[in-house]
This record gives sequence, C-alpha cells and structure tokens, in this order.
Amino acid sequence: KARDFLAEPMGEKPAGSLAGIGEVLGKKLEERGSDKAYVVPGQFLVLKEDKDLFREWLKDTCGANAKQSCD
Amino acid sequence: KARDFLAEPMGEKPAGSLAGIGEVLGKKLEERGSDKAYVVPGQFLVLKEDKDLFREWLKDTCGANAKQSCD
Amino acid sequence: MDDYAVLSDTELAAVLRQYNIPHGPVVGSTRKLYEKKIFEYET
Repeated sequence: KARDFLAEPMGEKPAGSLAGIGEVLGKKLEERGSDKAYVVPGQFLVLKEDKDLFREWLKDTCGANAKQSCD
Repeated sequence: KARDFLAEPMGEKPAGSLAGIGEVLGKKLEERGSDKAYVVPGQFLVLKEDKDLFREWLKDTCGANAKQSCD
Repeated sequence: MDDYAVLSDTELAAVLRQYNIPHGPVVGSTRKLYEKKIFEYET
C-alpha cells in the first residue's frame, strides 16, 4: 500500500490511502479535520519529526495502534 | 533565495533559510518552536494548504508581512 | 487538564521548555497533545 501511495504525488488523496490508515482510521481522521492524506505528514513535520509525539498524536486523533502509526 | 533553497533537500536547514524569511523573522520563528525550515511547510499542509490561514499564522507567529509570507 | 487551556501558545511553549519536554511550535493541531504532555509530567 505504501509503495502504491508513494508511486505518485499525494495530491488530494484521502487520509485512508495512507499506509497503516485503513477505512476506519481514515474516517476518524476525516472527522477530526485531517481528511486529506497530506495533512498527516504535515503534522509529522510540525511535531519536528518526533516519532513518539507523532505516534501519540495519531493514537489520540484516530486510535491508531503502534504498528499502524509506524506504517 | 527560493531557487537555492529548492535546489537541495531541506534537511535540518534553519527557518531563516526559507525565501521571505530573513534573519529577524527566522529568529522569531525559532523562539516559537519553528526553528527548522521543514516545520513551516508542515504547518501549511496542516492548514490544508489554505493560503489565507497560512499567511495569518505566519503573521501571528513572526510578523511576516504579505509579501514575505507570499514568498 | 483544563487549567492549561487558559495559557497562551507562548506560555504553553514556555512550560514545555521549563519541563524540557521535546516540542515544536504550539499550534492548533499540536496544542492538545502538548497540554497532555505537561499534564503527564506534572502528575
């Protein structure tokens, strides 16, 4: 899924098209305002690429578990 | 300045290396936690690429004027 | 956790610095997370 995703520009893809983020988590991200896939890497940058903070944000925002946020 | 900046990966460059953000604005961004250049485009993505919101955030955060945030 | 809500972004960033909690800018999308980190630190 990651390979397909990275094979072309993110453009307006939905958050659910991100590796590790399926239908359910994508829906929750959408509800919290991160409906576009590009918002998620944007948040990683704003968190200074701190993996722990990012993992915690993703868990708080859509309930992603460790494996999902690692993906 | 923008061409030089875009000619290579952003890596760990300071915020002051962004086009439109000079020494003074770079310092203010640093004080507010955006010390690395990559944080600024990250915030643009998080703001859903909304130019007005981004411009307002940049103005509130470091006093960038319209031209500077446009750059 | 609510008493952090009254702090401005700048004040919150100062507390994060004081507690040496790694952080980036305090913005709309990161504020809640940083309030939580401060709460965890203080409790």
